[in-house]
Amino acid sequence: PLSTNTFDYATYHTLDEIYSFMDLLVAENPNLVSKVEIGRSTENRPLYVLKFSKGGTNRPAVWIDTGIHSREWVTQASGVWFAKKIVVDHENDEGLASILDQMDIFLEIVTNPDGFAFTQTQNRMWRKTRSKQSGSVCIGVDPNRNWDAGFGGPGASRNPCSETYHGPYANSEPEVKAIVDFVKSHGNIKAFISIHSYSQLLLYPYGYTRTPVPDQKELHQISEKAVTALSSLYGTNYKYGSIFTTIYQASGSTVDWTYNQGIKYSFTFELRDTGRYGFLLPAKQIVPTAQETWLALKTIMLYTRDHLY
Amino acid sequence: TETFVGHQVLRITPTSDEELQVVQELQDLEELQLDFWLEPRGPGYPVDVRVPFPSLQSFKAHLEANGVSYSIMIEDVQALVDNEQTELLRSRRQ
Repeated sequence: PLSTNTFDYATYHTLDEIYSFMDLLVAENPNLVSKVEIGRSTENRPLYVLKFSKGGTNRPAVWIDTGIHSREWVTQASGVWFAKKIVVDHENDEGLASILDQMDIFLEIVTNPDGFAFTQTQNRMWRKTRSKQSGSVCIGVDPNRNWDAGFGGPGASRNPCSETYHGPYANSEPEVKAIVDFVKSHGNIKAFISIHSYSQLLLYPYGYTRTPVPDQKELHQISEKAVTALSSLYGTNYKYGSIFTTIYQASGSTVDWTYNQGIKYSFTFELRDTGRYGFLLPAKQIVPTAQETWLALKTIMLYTRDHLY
Repeated sequence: TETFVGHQVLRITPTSDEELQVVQELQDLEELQLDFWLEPRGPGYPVDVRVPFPSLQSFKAHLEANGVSYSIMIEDVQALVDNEQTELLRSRRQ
């Protein structure tokens, strides 16, 4: 497509098509969007983050990532839609305009490009990274068990053949390490949202322990507002709560680490559906899923803007 | 390329800790090559698992022998994957 206006948001795309979309979006909006390479994957693919900024230096920021589990295709597709939405609405949507007046937004659409490419060519059901494990024939680490937060504890597997293998050590995966380094070097991220599918949940830390986070009450209130906004569009039913109490114990997860880094507003989404298509969500549900999720994201970003810390 | 002909995704909703344990024991049987789309959480919570065709018969028999009911969420995974690929190619052509 010659422009992001002719890009088809209602279908799934290949890695190359998504990377081309990013370049188009940057070229069309040089004063708002830039592309940052934060590292390289195991198979040496670039890890690109889109930065949406009206200027300033090192302003408070929101981080959104999609596709850390590669088979969750509706998340990368939603990330593409979010990117275009920010550009289209950054002036005419009062809420979004006010967010960008004070904060930057970082969006990593393909957080696990090796896994994503593998789902497109070899195995549609691939979830993990594609790193090789010494002493095992099995490949890959669960990038949502590889973070230095309760790493290696109950709620992850030490078996390299398991889908929830935590990896040989925390941040062993370059896809994870790249985000860790970015978050630490930026130092001013105030909200961190990692997007998965499926089962329609909005989750906050902790996953590695039953102990509630100090800000549990506030995070629960924000979740309630965000889920209410999400459901208002199509009536999609979400549950919300801490990872541990709402689903199960999960150690080494992304938002446990970001919360422990001091990023109070740390959330994980599990998008559609509740169990008809699972990871194989039909493409016609991409746009409605992205639209409803966007309402929840805006709720979290507006709250963050009004409660900077 | 990995194909999923005959693979089914089953939805199991354990109603007791005993039933949950039956499912969790299956989780450790690597030879079944089970792919848990929704992990076991607790009684009353759905567990979705992709079962490769070669394991399907014994998996279902084990559940039935232990009185654990299940439903079929996806009859044939490959059919959905093929659908998706057709859609992808069509939109690319457009």
